[in-house]
Amino acid sequence: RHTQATAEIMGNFFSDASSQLLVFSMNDRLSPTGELAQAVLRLFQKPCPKEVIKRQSKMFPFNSHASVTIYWVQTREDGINRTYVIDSRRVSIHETGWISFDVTQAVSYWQQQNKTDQPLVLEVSVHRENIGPMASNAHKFISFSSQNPADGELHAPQLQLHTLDTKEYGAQGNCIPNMPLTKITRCCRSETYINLQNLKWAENWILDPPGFKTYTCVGSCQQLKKEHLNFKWPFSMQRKCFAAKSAHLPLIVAVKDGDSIVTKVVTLYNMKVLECGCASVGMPIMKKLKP
Amino acid sequence: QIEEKIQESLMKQLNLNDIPVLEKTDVEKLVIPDHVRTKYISLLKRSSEETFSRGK
Repeated sequence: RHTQATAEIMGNFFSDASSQLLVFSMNDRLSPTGELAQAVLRLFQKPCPKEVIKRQSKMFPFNSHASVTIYWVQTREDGINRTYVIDSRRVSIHETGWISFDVTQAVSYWQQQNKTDQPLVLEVSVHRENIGPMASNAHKFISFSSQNPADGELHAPQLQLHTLDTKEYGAQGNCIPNMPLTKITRCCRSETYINLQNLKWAENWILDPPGFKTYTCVGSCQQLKKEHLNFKWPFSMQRKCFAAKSAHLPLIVAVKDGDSIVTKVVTLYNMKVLECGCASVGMPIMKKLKP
Repeated sequence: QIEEKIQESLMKQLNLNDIPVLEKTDVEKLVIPDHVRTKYISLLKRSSEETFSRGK
């Protein structure tokens, strides 16, 4: 609306999505030493009546699909709920049975809130796949078993949490002081000071800071063994010691600008390592919850 | 390794192909302007807040 270069385009809301809320009590389901590897939401898709399928196939021969989107619902202190898209997939009216969604990011968001007494709330929304004259009505006939006891416990939505014990598979925090790096076996953070004034290449142009404290991640991690896992590990079995949390490093530098010399502020992102951790190669990094 | 990372990141951010070579006499009388210093301090504060909150 306020961009001069772009003409205003009027639109209408066109939504006839159906949605249901799922509430999962998380009490004692995730131990403080449990590293979340994967969270799976399993929904049971109820069969669609045959006569509906026939009618739909006649009316919309090329599209019998709808979109199912999973949202994480954040209950905020100001009373305004905020939703975050977690996973989405196409579903056909011809299908029936269990469908899985990856809700790891939702559980990670829930963990970041640090409110373990609050349940995990997910919203399942079934909506039209496309909008337009050829759009099918398939979304109206796709439904999942709810948490309502009337739907039966057998097909109730399930939340599967796969975790690893960080006591065994995680990093150990700070390294033992004064231990030679060659003797460190388990992943840990080793404090170090980078003295920028001592670096020959940085001479006369990195003006501030003179140096900074950081950590390096050293050592190795306990490797996964298939026989010790009671679920299918979705990532590589190889676990590595890496920088799990880091901070930015601002610098004042002097650079030549034509014939003169000017000073500039540069931010080096993720330069100061704060925490080390163990993770499987290929494991996605969870997004941070915005304030 | 950290040294290399700093060097690489700096060159990228400043769009430089080579490490700048400045003489001591070039920078001796250089005064850091207030706006540069203010920006640096605010970024430094933000970085240490991050360090503190993440450290928790």
